[in-house]
Parts: sequence; C-alpha cells; structure tokens
Amino acid sequence: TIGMVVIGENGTVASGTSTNGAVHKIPGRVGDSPITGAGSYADSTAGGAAATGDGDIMMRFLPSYQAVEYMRMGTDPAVACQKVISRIQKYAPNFFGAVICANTTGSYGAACNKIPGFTQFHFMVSSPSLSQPTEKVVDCI
Amino acid sequence: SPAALPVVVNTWAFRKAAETAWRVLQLGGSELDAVERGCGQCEIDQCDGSVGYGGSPDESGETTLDAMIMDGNTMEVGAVADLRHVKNAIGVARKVIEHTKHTLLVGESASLFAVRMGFPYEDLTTQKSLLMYSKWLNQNCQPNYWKNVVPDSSESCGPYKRPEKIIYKEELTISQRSIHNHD
Repeated sequence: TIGMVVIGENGTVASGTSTNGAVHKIPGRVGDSPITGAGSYADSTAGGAAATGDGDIMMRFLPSYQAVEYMRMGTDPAVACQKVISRIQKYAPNFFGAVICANTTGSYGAACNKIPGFTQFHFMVSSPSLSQPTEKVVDCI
Repeated sequence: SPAALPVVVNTWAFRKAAETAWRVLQLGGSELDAVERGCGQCEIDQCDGSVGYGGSPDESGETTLDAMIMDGNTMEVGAVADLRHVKNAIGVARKVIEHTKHTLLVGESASLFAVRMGFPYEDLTTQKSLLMYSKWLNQNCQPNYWKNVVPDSSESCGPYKRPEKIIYKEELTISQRSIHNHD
C-alpha cells in the first residue's frame, strides 16, 4: 500500500492511498485503504495522515482521523502517530501497521508497531529543506 | 523535523512516487494532483507488489484495487474499493470527487463508472500473480482468512461452510427468543 500526505505552500492538505489489498483475501474483502479516516485523512485546518498495514484490524480504529485530531490539539506529528499506534496495540498487540503524519506547518513524523521482523519503518519525505526526496526511518514502538 | 512547506510524505521507501508528487508540486500542480500522480506512480510501478495490478491475488486468483483521495480544504473524498479490471484506481477515485456527489464506489459497478470516465478496462492479473495463486492452491490454500468452518480452513482449501451443529443450535435459540424472550 502507498499512503501519501501532501501539504502545499499555503497550508492546503491533501491525502490519498492506493493498494491491491491483502494477498489471498476472500473475494469482496476491502481493507482500510479506501476508508476515509482509516486509510488516510486530510484537513487543511489541522494536517494529514495515512496508514498502511493490516487493514482488517486498523480500519476499526480510524488511525488517520485520530492522528489528525491529535495534531489539531497541538500534538507533534511523530507523537500523534505514536498515540494512534498505541491505541491499537491495546487490543491487537501483534498487529502489523504504520502511520505517517504531517501538520500544516510542515512538521512530519511516523510510527509503527514493533513485531518480530518489523522493528523499523521506512518512509519518504520531500520538502524545501531537503535537497531531494529523502528516505527516513523510524524505530517501531 | 524542520518546519517547511510544501511537504510530501509517503509510506515505505517508494522513491519514484515521492519524486513524482514533488515534481507535480514544483510544476505548479495542486496538492490533489500531487497525491493522484504520486500514488498513481506506484500503481504503474507495482510498488512492492502491494500496489496496482498483478499483485495480491484473491482466493479466485483475481487482483482488485482499493484507493481514496481527500481534499483537506473542502473535505471532499473520492474512493473506490474492490475495483476490478481498471489499473489507475486513484485516478478513478479522483473522478468520483470531480463527477459525482458520492464518496465511495465499489466492485464491478465502480469499474463501469471508470470506463464511462474514460479508463481502459483491462485484465489485472499477470504471470507473477497467477504463479503466486497456483503456488497458494498447491499449499492447501494456506494462509487464508477463514475460521470456524468445515473443512478445517487451517488445513485445507474450501469451499467452506458453517459446521452443521452450530446451525441447529442457533435456530433453536432464535425460536425460543421469539416466543418467550423479547423486548
């Protein structure tokens, strides 16, 4: 799955996802990606977020919407991402998942759930302060 | 992370998608254009086998796509789910925003909408996805997403159905509930 958040110079936020879903899924199964607030969420008065991972679990917690609401309250994007991962961990400690977050001032962050074989999450960032699109890594929690 | 706009953030190390989105912004495109083209780049590149055609075959060997796009100014959303036979899922999602008052279109009906919007109707399977599918069939359809069915889904393929015993018990409780125990 690709999840993307774009914030323009004037603070306009847009988000999106695209995926082919879970391999060997039961025909008709839809995961979190196309679900507003789960796959991604954008609000130009607060920020944007997008998620990737086990959609059957994650969609129930609307992680993207919740992360944007945390950022609306002033929470740093990285912390907002960690908080939504923690909320899911309580019910599904071994879920596979990660979230990216960015607020309207251009700060960004990401978080992921640490499970065997998945202890770091790689994501891409492009901004004027980086000479070119740059790969970033975050340690899972 | 230093505060600076514009900014593009995307999941996983999908570099070309990030570059595409950034270039769209640099050339004066809108934020929605950047998301559509950036995610669309992964649909073309089949990023990680997890985006686009030819990946993640379902239990019948078919690849279907899900996508969404959201405008944070108007809070408008376009989304497609279980999209069949059309490769550019996020492009179709964008058309849902632009040409309907709906938010989410699903399945074959979403594909018909896409064709009406000018998207080609194509086969999303490839040699690779067919190989993945046949390998899965040869491994007793493991892993799969079924539970509480017969035959045992952790050991064999289907078709699966509900175990007989559970069906009988349920019918009993329903009849009891309706006669003696209701609001």
